[in-house]
Amino acid sequence: GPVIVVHGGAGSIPDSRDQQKFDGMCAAIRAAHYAYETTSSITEACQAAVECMEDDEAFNAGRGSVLNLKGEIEMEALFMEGKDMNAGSVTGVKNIAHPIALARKVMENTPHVLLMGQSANDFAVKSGFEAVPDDYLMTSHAKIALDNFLKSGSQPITTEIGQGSVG
Amino acid sequence: TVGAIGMDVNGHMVSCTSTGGITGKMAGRVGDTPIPGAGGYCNNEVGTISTTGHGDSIMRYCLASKIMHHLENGNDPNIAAQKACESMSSRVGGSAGAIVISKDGKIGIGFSSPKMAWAFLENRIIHYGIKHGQHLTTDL
Repeated sequence: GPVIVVHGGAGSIPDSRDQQKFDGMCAAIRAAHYAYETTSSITEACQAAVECMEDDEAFNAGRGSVLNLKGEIEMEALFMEGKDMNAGSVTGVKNIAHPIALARKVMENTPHVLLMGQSANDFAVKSGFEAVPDDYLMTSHAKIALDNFLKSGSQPITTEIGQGSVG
Repeated sequence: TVGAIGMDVNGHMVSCTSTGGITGKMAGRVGDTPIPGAGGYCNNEVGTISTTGHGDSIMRYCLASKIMHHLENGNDPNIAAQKACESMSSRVGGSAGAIVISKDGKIGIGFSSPKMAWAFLENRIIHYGIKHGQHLTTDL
């Protein structure tokens, strides 16, 4: 059968968030398995897994993304396939529920690898993506994390919610 | 950051990585995630990889590319992932983690950070963990 592996981020994740991560990753594996069963496509399976985690605020991607110094969400994603080593990616995108799906569109529908910022968002509109409001993507945990970051004098670099962490 | 990698029964591979970045980053900051060879890499002739961690370190070290080189040199995927993450931390600082599938379908999981959340499916059993040495299972 197919082999599918997922990760949900690395760093100094507080123990209180372990179960959320476990639940989210098991859901992602199940989503990937269902997608593979119904499409026989490993591409669809991996996208389904990531989209599942992008929808889950336990993870720093999509809904639940952390905030920059301006209090905004800027997301990034990369999609790559191994047959021809084709790749598509986006950076600095806003108001998109599934950046991984947009990265795949870049790979499949443009001659380029990486689109950025407003132009990536413009491409999303042209590709039929629906915009989602900031309120959907921005969680209270992410706002608190930024507040704590600013109070701490911007040291050290933090990413995971509520803890000095990475990824 | 989240990631998914996969290989189908024909040996076709995919790598996906998605992130919100880091709390308090400067507006306009680009991390490792969208960069092939850093946040992910995929080559049916070698393997597929997705990384997570200190993006600015991962970019400077080209972490996914380094893991790919380890695979090409015949390293086991677990060793390739762990060795590259530790080497990155030692050389440029920061910490990272990676998930790997080699072209022969072997799975690798490694991280130099205190934790990395991971999971995979094998024979309708989901294997998962987050701490070093932790390995839990549940039914699909």
